[in-house]
Amino acid sequence: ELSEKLDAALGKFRQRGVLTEPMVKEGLREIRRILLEADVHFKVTRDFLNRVQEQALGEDVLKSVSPGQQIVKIVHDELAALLGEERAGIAWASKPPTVILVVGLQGSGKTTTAAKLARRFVRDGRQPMLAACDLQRPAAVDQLVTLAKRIKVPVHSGETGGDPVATAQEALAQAEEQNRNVLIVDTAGRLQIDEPLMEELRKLKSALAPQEILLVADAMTGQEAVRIAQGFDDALEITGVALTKMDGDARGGAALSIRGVTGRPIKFVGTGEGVDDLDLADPERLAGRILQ
Amino acid sequence: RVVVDGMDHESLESLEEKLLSADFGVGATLRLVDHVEELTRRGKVRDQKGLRDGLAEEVERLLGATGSDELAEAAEGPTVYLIVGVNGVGKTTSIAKLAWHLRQEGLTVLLAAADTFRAGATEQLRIWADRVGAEFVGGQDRGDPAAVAFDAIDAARARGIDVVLVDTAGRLHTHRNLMEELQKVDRVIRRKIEGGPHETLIVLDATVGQNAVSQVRSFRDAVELTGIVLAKADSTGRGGIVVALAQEHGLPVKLVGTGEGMKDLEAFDPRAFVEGVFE
Ligand SMILES: Nc1nc2c(ncn2[C@@H]2O[C@H](COP(=O)(O)OP(=O)(O)OP(=O)(O)O)[C@@H](O)[C@H]2O)c(=O)[nH]1
Ligand SMILES: Nc1nc2c(ncn2[C@@H]2O[C@H](COP(=O)(O)OP(=O)(O)OP(=O)(O)O)[C@@H](O)[C@H]2O)c(=O)[nH]1
Ligand SMILES: [Mg+2]
Ligand SMILES: [Mg+2]
Repeated sequence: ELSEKLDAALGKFRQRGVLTEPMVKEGLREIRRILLEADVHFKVTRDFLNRVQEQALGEDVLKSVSPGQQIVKIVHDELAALLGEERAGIAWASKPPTVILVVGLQGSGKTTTAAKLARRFVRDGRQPMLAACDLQRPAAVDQLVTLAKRIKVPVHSGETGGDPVATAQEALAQAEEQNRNVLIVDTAGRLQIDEPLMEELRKLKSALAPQEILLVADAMTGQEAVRIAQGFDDALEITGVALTKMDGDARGGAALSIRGVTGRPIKFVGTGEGVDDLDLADPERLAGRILQ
Repeated sequence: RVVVDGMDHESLESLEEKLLSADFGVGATLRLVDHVEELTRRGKVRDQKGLRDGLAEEVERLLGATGSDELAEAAEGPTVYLIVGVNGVGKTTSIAKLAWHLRQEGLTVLLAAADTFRAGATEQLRIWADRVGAEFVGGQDRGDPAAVAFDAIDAARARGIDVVLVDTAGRLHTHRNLMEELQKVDRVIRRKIEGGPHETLIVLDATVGQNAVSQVRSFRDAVELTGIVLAKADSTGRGGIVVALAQEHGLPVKLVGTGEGMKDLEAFDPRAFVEGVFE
């Protein structure tokens, strides 16, 4: 386990008292490898460890705790603090409906997450509506309509090949008309480097004025998590992230990369293919998983 | 650390960062940096360009030291390919693209919709079959995926179809029951067709990190993988993890997905791959 590994690495520093510089540097070299193996971006790793080093140097080693355990504790706490955020819930609109725009790369889990959010809101006693605005992928509308029926949530959809912005505007009008207090808009997957499709998202944002723009990202994303998140954030100013497929064994370093580079909170975690498989993000658990 | 003609700690560090950022993974990156350091020590690398060439050569060598990158064909009767992988990586779309390419070669193709689980999955493949001119066999919603593979092979034999592409549901490799379900589909194909499935291809997302290693290990425990389809190579992801996979499993990348349209599939080119890492 991690602190034992670290103690083995720090075995040569027999002194008790203060965490010395060589001791800390040696420990952090080991931690660097762990973070990189967890898919944390190499620059995010470097910045993070520089901060941890500052904090660790000169700290008094607690009498009951080994230097290895001490360093691991500092790293874990710093990681959880970084990943956490005080008000990471949904920013409800003062005048309904609250609009949530769901965006991200192809196959990341947007459609499934949109349905999960709707399901969560139903269970919280709200009246959600879904908008099927992926008019490009074959049977994408079919997929969301099927999920919507399953959870008994009304869904407004467009025709494949139609205009997603017009469909979204119709959905908003319908939501207001039917007194739905939250509208969740599913969009087609796209690359952050696809200029015309990113422009389409900007148009959607300006047509809907959403309270939330959630980036849906796959927990197994590697180093690209930084560029992906930056691309979507620069274009839209995302308000939060849903990290999906956390029921696998991906370490989820993408969470730190995304948070580190955009400053936006991880709000939700997808834990399965079912409509109930959505949890609120838990920074302690995210940190523990990255460091395992 | 060795310092030779412009080759110094900084060059090696920037090389390490290049490989890490291309998702080569920690293990493969360290091995490759060691390799280049060794070349430098032996005087085989004298400058930055030599460093890059030495690295490119080694990566190409590793990618070539795998099973064949061709697609196997049945000696007689329908050829059957089984397409597997975790959720959302591009299985269904890759099948559509492969079908289109096989159609261009004048072959008849049948798509088997053995994802009977996910909402819209059967309909998605049905639409693609129509677009690429392939036949289609689907199953009952929540039905047995192995039964769809069974029916598809029967249909292919009856109609004299050249190739059957079996689409399966996305599944996380950590879900034991789902991996057992996949083994059942594989077993049915093996019993129905001599030498089948002639290819079992795992689709990987080019933006995947080191979890691809865990995916391949687990899928390989369940079924005999013959190759990788690297989808979404048009993204900023380089898919560098395939080098570690070549080393660990001898698994070749056979196909590369380069977009969402039916024509967006290419054969894997190790040289182009290496150039993509260094651009
Ligand atoms: N195991 C697991 N699977 C998930 C999770 N979230 C989504 N999926 C699956 O991932 C696959 C892709 O999900 P979709 O919702 O279709 O992804 P998408 O982002 O809408 O895809 P595009 O619209 O093509 O960009 C499907 O097989 C989902 O069932 C999750 O948290 N866990
Ligand atoms: N840009 C790009 N997108 C791709 C590529 N291949 C697939 N996609 C997209 O990725 C998304 C998921 O593709 P699917 O074929 O549904 O993936 P899948 O593995 O069958 O997903 P599940 O069956 O839900 O596990 C779709 O939006 C595809 O259009 C590719 O090579 N490039
Ligand atoms: Mg979708
Ligand atoms: Mg599919």
